[in-house]
Amino acid sequence: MNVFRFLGDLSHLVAIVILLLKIWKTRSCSGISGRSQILFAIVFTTRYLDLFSNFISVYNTSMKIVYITCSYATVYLIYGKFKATYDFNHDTFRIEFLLVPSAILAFLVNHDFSPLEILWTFSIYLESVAILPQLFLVSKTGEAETITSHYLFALGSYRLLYLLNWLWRYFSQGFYDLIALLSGILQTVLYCDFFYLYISKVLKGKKLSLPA
Amino acid sequence: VIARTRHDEL
Repeated sequence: MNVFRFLGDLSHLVAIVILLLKIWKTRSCSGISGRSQILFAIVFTTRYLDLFSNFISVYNTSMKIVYITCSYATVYLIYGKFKATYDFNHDTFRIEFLLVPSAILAFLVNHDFSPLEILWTFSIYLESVAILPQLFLVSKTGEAETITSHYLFALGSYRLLYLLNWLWRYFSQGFYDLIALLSGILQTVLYCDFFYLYISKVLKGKKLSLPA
Repeated sequence: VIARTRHDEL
């Protein structure tokens, strides 16, 4: 465990908790893409199937449980409790265009052709594009609530910090994983224009609004 | 290189 990975996990946890609290406190999921949250729930489910079979550490197991429960709770709040506030008119990104290619690619490019490994690879590929429905929703509505932009900033930072973690592990342990690395680069690149808007607008106290 | 299929990261 190195500082980048720890900060990355922390940033990821903060993002997940910020989103859950935003929906719970404001009793509204306006501006949130339920489709992205479904994809994240699928990502955690397919990635953490080894939750009980492959014990790594208390930290690892407890974080996995927190991620899985929070992601399902978020999906439940969006499509269950607060579905009246769900923006289904704008949350229209076709997630099958993300699920099918990720599944096909997972069969073609993986480290080991075993069910757990293919599901892990699928979750890595899917996670790299899972934010697209959310970014699509923000671009369609042309703006995002400040709390939502903090959520996106924390979520984007997590994988950026993981890229630094992999750099660190490569030079210190000779460890590298091309599948996770290339997917992580794609995932982080997707946030670039958001990062620019966040730093140039939100940090100056303005609302995040996309140029019309 | 460490066995890549033992994923110790989240």
